[in-house]
Amino acid sequence: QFIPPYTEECRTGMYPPNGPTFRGAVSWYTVDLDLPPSKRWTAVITDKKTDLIEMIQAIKDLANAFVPSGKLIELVDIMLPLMVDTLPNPFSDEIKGIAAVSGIPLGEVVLFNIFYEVFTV
Amino acid sequence: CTSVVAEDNKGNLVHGRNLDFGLFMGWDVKNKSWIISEKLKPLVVNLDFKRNNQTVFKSTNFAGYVGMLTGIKPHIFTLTMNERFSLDGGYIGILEWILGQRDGMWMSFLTRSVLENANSYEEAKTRLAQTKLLAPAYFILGGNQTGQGCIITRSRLLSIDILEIDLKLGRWYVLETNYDHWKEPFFLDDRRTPAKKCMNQTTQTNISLKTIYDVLSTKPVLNKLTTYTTLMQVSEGSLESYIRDCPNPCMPW
Repeated sequence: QFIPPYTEECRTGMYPPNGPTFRGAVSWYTVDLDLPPSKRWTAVITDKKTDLIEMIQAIKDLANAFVPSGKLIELVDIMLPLMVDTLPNPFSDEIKGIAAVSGIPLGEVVLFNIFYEVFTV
Repeated sequence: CTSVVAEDNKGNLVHGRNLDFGLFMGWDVKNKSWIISEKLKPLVVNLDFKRNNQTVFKSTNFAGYVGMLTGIKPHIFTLTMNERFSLDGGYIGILEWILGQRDGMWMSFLTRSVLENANSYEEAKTRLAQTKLLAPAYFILGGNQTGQGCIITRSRLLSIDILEIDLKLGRWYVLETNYDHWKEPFFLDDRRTPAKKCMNQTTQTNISLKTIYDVLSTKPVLNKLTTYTTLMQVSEGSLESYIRDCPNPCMPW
């Protein structure tokens, strides 16, 4: 168990979650699909804004580590807002709503939402 | 990621998943952890999507991400998605999108649309298998009847393979990490073998949400990339999730 890949004996009795592998429970929120798409995420984002800003800053720091000139982030902030309107609704309007509530530049919220496809790069 | 759908010997279907993310996106030497994985953990939320004040589906998500990676349509189906690596990957889909070819779907928008609009396991399976994507993926789908559990291996354009639970063959669960099930996993990242060993050791008689949590808590199925574990039971319509840590020694992936 002390050499990679650190395979353990099959764990038992881990539930209910406890101990060092359990960091914490997860909060519940309601997303009302009857609201306009731009308003649906207001409650979640109002609560999580600070963590979201921190996470996006971490990605920006990483991008700057690769491209110190800051050009990569500029590209994200200039190009991806142009792309948001090509995304299908309701996703496009929901992403705009998240950017408005969080204050995070729209391009960076778009990047977060298409990250799975971008990550393959 | 690791996703598993299992049928116990009373015909109940349970679905569990570890969401692993942040590989090679900055290693924090002091804390021995991935920077982005740690930044994602506080963003984990459980969401109840409602229309006319009725629950349409529930999901575990990262705040700010409008697509879906983990979800349940209560009493109808459960769905998770794992990443699939391919040279014909998402960057080609993005390029096509920028060049104006927009008949493909962004992966997590497809899962969100299926959770929101599909009304049966078969309908969900058809849509996940046949909709053109911008990036390859694995979709792990559970239903509400015996035998309804499958792994859909997708390229961007095709459904390459669908592996289903088959009790007659003794296949009472299907389990996916990040490699095609008919191939050996990458030798430096074999989470499949230990996960399957623990599932087989648990046996169909004892499989439940609790024991799936045990399997998903066993290193290296639990690793430094694991941000959360979600457990779903379609017959109960229940979804519960837990933010995870992997104390040292622990595999970085």
